[in-house]
Amino acid sequence: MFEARLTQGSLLKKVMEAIRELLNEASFDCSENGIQLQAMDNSHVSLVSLNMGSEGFDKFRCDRNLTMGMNLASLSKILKCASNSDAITLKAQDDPDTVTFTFESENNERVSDYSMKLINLDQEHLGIPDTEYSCVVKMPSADFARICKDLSQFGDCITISCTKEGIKFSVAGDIGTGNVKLAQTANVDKESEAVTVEMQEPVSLTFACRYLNHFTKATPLSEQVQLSLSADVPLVVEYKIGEFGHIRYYLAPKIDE
Amino acid sequence: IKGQSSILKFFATA
Repeated sequence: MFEARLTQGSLLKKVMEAIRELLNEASFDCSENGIQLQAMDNSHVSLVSLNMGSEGFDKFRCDRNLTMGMNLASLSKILKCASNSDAITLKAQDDPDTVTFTFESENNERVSDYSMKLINLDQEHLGIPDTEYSCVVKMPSADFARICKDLSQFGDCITISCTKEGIKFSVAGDIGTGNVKLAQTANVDKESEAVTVEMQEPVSLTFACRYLNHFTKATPLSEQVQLSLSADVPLVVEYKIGEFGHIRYYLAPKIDE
Repeated sequence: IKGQSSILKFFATA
């Protein structure tokens, strides 16, 4: 028996929005530790890794580890039927072929449930090595989304350069060039508005705009985003999910030809 | 996409 209840059901809706454009289908792995998902986009350029710890759920029961393969377009349809203020409960049997979603309104006067057929996915799991990154930048997530959107107008890829002074996003295209520099903030009233840079050595890497823009669909999850960069390894873009989880996107760099 | 590397180049199958 698997049962997970999240009072703040809007978190699950936001998680769905954060992955549905990138992935067509994905396996949700459930264990006593919580819910995890790892999947590559269709072109195998990026990888999504989602972790929601059991401690973040109001109720969490998972008697046996199980994997639930879901079509994300179908899941999206179901989660769109939940209001932002609804509590969401997921339920499945031990060897399930369906999963049930129950949405309860705040006053409990409206209860709806939907069941969805699961699919068998033969997804390969990738081992993500522990990496000490040369630069780790934390910045407001809305700012990152705006920069990616603004610069995408000018070219297909963005170069991210990081020094101890700050981070620079650059684009070059047919009509010209664009640069956005963010300095490390000295002191800000709100932690959510800070830009911080932890740098071992400077880095400059180039990434496809298209994927960066997909990742920014996670912006509603968290006010801050963390970018981890090292030469010649994938970029990690991380958004926290409340206090109990995260969504990490790994993006392979573009290489010089 | 021109010059785009695959994520599989960096992460091995577990």
